[in-house]
Amino acid sequence: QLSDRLGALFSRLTGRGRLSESDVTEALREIRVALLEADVSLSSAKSFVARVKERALGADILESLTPAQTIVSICHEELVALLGGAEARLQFSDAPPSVILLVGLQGSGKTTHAGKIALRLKEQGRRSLLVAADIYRPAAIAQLQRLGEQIDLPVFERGTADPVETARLGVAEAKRLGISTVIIDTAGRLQIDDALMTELERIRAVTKPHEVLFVADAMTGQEAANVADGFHRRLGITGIVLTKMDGDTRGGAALSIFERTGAPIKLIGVGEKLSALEAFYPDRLASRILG
Amino acid sequence: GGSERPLDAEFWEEFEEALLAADLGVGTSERILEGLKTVARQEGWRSAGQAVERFRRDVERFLDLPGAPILLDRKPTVVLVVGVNGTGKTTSIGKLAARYTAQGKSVLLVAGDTFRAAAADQLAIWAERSGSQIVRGPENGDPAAVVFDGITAGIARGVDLIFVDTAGRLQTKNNLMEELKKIRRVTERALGRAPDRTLLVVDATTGQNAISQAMLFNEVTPLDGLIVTKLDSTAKGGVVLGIVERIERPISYVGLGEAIDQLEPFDAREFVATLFD
Ligand SMILES: Nc1nc2c(ncn2[C@@H]2O[C@H](COP(=O)(O)OP(=O)(O)OP(=O)(O)O)[C@@H](O)[C@H]2O)c(=O)[nH]1
Ligand SMILES: Nc1nc2c(ncn2[C@@H]2O[C@H](COP(=O)(O)OP(=O)(O)OP(=O)(O)O)[C@@H](O)[C@H]2O)c(=O)[nH]1
Ligand SMILES: [Mg+2]
Ligand SMILES: [Mg+2]
Repeated sequence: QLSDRLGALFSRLTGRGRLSESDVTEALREIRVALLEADVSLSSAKSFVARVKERALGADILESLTPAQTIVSICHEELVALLGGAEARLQFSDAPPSVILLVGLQGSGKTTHAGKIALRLKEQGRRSLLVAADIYRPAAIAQLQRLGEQIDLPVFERGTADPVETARLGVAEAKRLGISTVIIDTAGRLQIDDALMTELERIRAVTKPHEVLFVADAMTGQEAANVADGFHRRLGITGIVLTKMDGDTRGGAALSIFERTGAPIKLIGVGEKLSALEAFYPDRLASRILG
Repeated sequence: GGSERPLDAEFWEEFEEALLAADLGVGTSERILEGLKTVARQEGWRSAGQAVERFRRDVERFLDLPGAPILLDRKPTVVLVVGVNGTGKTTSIGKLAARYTAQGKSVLLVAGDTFRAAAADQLAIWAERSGSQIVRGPENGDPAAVVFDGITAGIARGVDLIFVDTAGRLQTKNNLMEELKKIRRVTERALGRAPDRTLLVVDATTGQNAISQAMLFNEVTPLDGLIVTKLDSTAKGGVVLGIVERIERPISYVGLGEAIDQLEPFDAREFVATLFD
């Protein structure tokens, strides 16, 4: 717990009277360690600590009777302000169908979240067509079809035919059937795989999505920002889905990804069931990252 | 920098940042750095190259633990594959199976993930690709029952090697870890002994949570080794140092891609060499 660690640090220090500036510096180092342990990238941790330092030095910490609490509050406020400043709701088109494209690394939870988002929208009165654009992973199409069956929504697939054409035809099909939303599930890929990233650019070009959601595993480590940046530069990410938040990972990757791309965190995956989807609450994530 | 670069404060700072960027974690990075600085003083190093060389040697030695590969010294050899969601368990089993069928061994895959959509279908395709047999059960059935039946069938058929695929599960989910305990018990009952290898599959892109994964899985079903997947990504997988530190088990194999032939036995030298590029 950051407040405990800072409390312990300051009780050692304040034993000899008021805090000094170097004591504050030590506290800032402790905060940096806490962030790194939470998997926040080194550069995001540094820039965040710089923000806190600026406020801490101006906040009469040196006069405070409860310096640990004051610094932790500043950390929490700054993190909430940072994470919470963006539009966190899914955006839709006025002219249907609205297209949502899910992208990300292998195994991050794209297929599962295609189902989750489809279910959530259905509960809100929007019907979706799920499009199976992963032609590589064994039984990927079967997986999406199984999810479609579970929530009684159609799945458009053309087997292992060209996924770009499948995506384009999927949108056309939704138009034809009068379905308001298209959710395209794509294959997991590395941001450094030029051929597959080009495929994704082509899918985006032919489907003109209103949301390009980067699906990120909450337990991703120091590469999180670089990976997200790779996708963002080539596609333009409009939102982040943070998955597997039902585990005990601190989720610092979320801060790194958001800071690097500016894409708002929109949805949180909290389990394997299709109902396990939550809205994003910046104060909850802030508390979790700070630990 | 070059090996002629001086061993100064700027180098140490850059070195620390490289360790952190590789996901070694704050604690492990600090310990390694302190250790190197102490030796640097004692032995009077002047060049950065000396520190890097010593680091490589120390880590290689540290990671080079015995008991890593799957040996077919019992029939059937049974390998239980576990780990959190999406790490590459099913794919790694397909790749491993192919290595052994290529040697003329008979391999059976047991579809112990009865929960996730199309999990058994996915494993069935890997069975086909690798020339392995497969035992599967009904969707949403009891995974322990499938595992028991699968191992029993494998023994009856006289197969050389059995891989048991299990559902991904977060280590903090008590009910799922209890299910894994049951799968382990059932494996022992069907086999009349412990499984030959229990391998934890860890995704190289994972941060510090991998340590908690290793520790909690190890408590529930004693691990014999790790498979580190997705090392073809830009992630370095440095968290495995912290894992090995805690559970003292070797890294058995590494996954280097999605194709059937992209799995290699772990090579400590290779791993350490790529930690910094
Ligand atoms: N506990 C938990 N598991 C999740 C969550 N989201 C997805 N999963 C699981 O993570 C694993 C991977 O999910 P998928 O949906 O197959 O991931 P993917 O990104 O489509 O994978 P690829 O298509 O191979 O890139 C599955 O076991 C899912 O059940 C979540 O929020 N919590
Ligand atoms: N790039 C890369 N992708 C991999 C590697 N190993 C597995 N994958 C991919 O990771 C994704 C998840 O693999 P799975 O084998 O389904 O993972 P799993 O652990 O069985 O997943 P669950 O059963 O859902 O928990 C798939 O898209 C695989 O192709 C690897 O070494 N490199
Ligand atoms: Mg998928
Ligand atoms: Mg699997």
